[in-house]
Amino acid sequence: RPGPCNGVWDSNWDKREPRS
Amino acid sequence: DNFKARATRHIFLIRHSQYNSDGCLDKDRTLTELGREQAELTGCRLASLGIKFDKIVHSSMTRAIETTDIISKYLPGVNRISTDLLREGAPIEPDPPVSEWKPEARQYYEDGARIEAAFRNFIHRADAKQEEDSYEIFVCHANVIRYIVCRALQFPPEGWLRMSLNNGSITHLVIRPSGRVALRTLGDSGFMPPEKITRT
Repeated sequence: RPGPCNGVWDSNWDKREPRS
Repeated sequence: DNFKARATRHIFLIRHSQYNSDGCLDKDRTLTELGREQAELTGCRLASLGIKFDKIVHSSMTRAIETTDIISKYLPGVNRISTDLLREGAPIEPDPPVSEWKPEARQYYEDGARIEAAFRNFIHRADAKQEEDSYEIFVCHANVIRYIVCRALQFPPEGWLRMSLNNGSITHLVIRPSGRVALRTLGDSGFMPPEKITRT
């Protein structure tokens, strides 16, 4: 399942995975 | 500090306008006359915002290309970029499931990976080297936009089908340098007269 989605905002959401 | 973002990205996601869904092949699924009118209204609306848009990225499907052709008339000089990543598809199995739409399981694996790649490729905070705020238009499809909204807001992506988007509508996401995301408008079509609003 993509993304954290646990109700806690992940401020590094766009830094955890390569862009493409 | 050299690697910190400083600019804000404004992402305008436009759903293509009404098209003829009878055609078997993508090339036959062209905009209807009403669809062309809707695209004119969307183009007019975008131009009236008085924003200097940086680029238009559009899905390579016929209905998105035709919508972009019309919108572009209102935004002269704005570069257009076509991408297969934004083509329509089945992003993730919807929850709750719906009986009238049941793609094969393999479709979710194929399209899901691609649409997730589109999200990662296009939706992120500004690069550190970006000095000014940017305004980008993405002309694509309802499933892609709904999935992107769920992912950007860190909502469960399987809820994408609980949202509905009108043809030619505008969805505006703001991504701050801190990585914070705001959904400023979802599927705005209030600039169209009611009799011209469709969801096909």
